[in-house]
Amino acid sequence: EEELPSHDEL
Amino acid sequence: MNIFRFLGDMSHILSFLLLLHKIVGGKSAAGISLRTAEMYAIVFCTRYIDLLWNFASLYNYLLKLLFIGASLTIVYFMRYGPSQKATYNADEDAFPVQYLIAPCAVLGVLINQDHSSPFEMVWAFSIYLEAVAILPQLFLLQKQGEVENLTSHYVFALGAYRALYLLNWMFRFMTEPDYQQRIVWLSGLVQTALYCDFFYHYYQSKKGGLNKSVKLP
Repeated sequence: EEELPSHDEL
Repeated sequence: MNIFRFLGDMSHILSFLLLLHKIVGGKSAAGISLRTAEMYAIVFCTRYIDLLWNFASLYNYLLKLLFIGASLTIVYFMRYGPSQKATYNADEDAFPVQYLIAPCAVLGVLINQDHSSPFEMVWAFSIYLEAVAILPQLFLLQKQGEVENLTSHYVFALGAYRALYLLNWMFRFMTEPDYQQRIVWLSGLVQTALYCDFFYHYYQSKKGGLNKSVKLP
């Protein structure tokens, strides 16, 4: 499943 | 990683350090809202639950642990530290937080980035709650009128963090083609807007030097 880009933020 | 996001994270860490310095180091919880502290603890514990199955980078991982640890430490000392309990303004810290938490939970379930995923609902809830979590703190400061130096720096650093994140989102929106996140844009704007009034009074008070205390009307 692909991660949403915003989830690499804090 | 871009410079705005990095500075935003650093500003966020600074806000924790200032608060810990006051509460743990100075053993005082005067002017600090336990309700805001508890909501931040909820925000980080829910949003970073993906620590258990996601690993974006060591930086990301360690900072998530740091934010959870720091927010829980603050709540712990405010609740159980004898001198912190004695200095905490419990009567004035009276913002009805159920009116913040409940709508955020409903919004998180209804409006998120992937309706089939419980984690996306929890994640969206944490974003919404973070946007409004500062309200009890601002409410408490407003009641007290004058803000202690350390507290004013803490609130300023916290506001600066979200303002820098707005710049980070703009930057990513322009540089990353698949970067779309209306949820965080809107929440981040709301969150930063809540600080505007405080920013204004902070600036007015600190013009003559950082040691002047902030007076709120």
